[in-house]
Amino acid sequence: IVKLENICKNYYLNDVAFPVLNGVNLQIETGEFVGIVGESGSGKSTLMNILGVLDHPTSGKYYLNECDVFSYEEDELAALRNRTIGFVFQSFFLLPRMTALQNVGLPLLYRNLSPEKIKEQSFKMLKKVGLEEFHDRKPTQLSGGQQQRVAIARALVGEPHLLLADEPTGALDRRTSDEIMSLFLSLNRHDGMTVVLITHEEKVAERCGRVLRMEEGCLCQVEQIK
Amino acid sequence: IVKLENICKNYYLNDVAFPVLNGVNLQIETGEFVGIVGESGSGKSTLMNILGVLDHPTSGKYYLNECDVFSYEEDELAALRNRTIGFVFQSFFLLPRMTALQNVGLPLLYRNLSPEKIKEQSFKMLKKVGLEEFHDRKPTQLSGGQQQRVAIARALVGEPHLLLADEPTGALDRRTSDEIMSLFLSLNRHDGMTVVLITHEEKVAERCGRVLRMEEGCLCQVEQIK
Ligand SMILES: Nc1ncnc2c1ncn2[C@@H]1O[C@H](COP(=O)(O)OP(=O)(O)OP(=O)(O)O)[C@@H](O)[C@H]1O
Ligand SMILES: Nc1ncnc2c1ncn2[C@@H]1O[C@H](COP(=O)(O)OP(=O)(O)OP(=O)(O)O)[C@@H](O)[C@H]1O
Ligand SMILES: [Mg+2]
Ligand SMILES: [Mg+2]
Repeated sequence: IVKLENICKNYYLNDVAFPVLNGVNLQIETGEFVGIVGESGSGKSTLMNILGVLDHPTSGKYYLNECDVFSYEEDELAALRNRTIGFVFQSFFLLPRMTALQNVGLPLLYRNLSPEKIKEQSFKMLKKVGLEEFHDRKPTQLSGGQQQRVAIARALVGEPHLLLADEPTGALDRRTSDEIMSLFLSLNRHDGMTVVLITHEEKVAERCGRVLRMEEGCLCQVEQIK
Repeated sequence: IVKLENICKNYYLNDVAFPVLNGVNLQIETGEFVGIVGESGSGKSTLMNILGVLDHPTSGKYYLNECDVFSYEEDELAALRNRTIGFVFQSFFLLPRMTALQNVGLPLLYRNLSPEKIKEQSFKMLKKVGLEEFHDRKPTQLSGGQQQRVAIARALVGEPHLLLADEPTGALDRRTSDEIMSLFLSLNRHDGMTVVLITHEEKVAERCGRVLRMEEGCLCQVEQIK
């Protein structure tokens, strides 16, 4: 489902190039559950933004379902992204003036669904992350871990084929973190959702099918002690 | 240094009271290193906001260095807070249009220091968290863990007597997380800085002198297996 070929990414500040990704190669089969680990600042979120079609690489190719993603026009990309990908951001990016329920329903606005159907799907997903009684709270009226779970519900509401989760349990206590991982694993096993998950927690990495480490701007496979 | 007596806090939404803290009693001696654990949504950040004089309790008393904090006027409180407390927020709250160096220097603007002195102190602190080469980056040009470290440097730059850290290693990999904990512990042991730290990571809680658990809106002591 995902194929990255020699992806390079430089950031430019005052015309100085800062290379972050130096030739990332990655191939993920449909239905896999992949974990990505690596040091702070090593380029994991940068890679996720490219996988999520939110940022362009400096060079290299990205095939999503065998489509050469970056040869598309922006509006075609937006449609592809909305249908296929669910993204949990490291800093959540919830809209502060919308309720939890409205935030969760945002990805569904692009589809031909009635407002009632959108509300129903959003409520169902909030229930799955244990937050149904907080549906009418705004983000500032929620704890850090509750905000993170709203972001997770939003990523899942459209039943994506590919879930990209950037440190999705970073703000969660052990028990809630386990519940979220079990939710991801069950969607992976029963609905065939492919998962790419960044984490710096060993207990989370241990539950992934395979673990890759970001080092010096490249991905390499980690020995998995199963 | 810190004494909380029967602190209660309700949030009010549409005139409905939601009790979050139900009579928290806490006494912390100068130089202690206290960890606070508890489930997502249990009230830890709410308690921190009261300790940091950023929010008022619904009832109860808070004595900071034997001063009844909430009997003061707002401007006196601001001065007390700036002199005494360093706060690492769960969601960082960095100013997006300032560089890392400027963000770190913010607490020093209230003191009678020259701009050069402020720059020097800020740079020194950025160095302590390993980010000196990123001093002129804006927050959006930093990784999640780098942003968290800027927030930590900002909390420490004024050499506070009391450090309140809300999940300060949540976005950090194992190695960087250990470095930050060692920095806190050394400031605690050599400079006598009192530390109250919220975490949901066992490895971090194990390094605290004493651990308290937030449950049902009250704090209770956790058995420490040393
Ligand atoms: N917009 C930007 N401009 C310049 N440099 C950037 C920008 N965004 C990120 N960087 C830099 O790119 C590097 C990789 O950042 P990235 O966010 O991908 O790291 P990460 O692995 O996700 O780290 P963390 O675990 O701390 O979240 C960092 O050194 C960061 O400072
Ligand atoms: N402004 C607010 N208005 C109403 N309720 C709020 C507000 N802020 C927080 N809450 C609620 O108060 C409770 C405690 O929140 P708090 O942020 O203190 O939790 P926490 O222990 O820090 O959780 P986490 O580990 O997820 O960060 C939560 O149920 C939250 O929904
Ligand atoms: Mg990141
Ligand atoms: Mg919190």
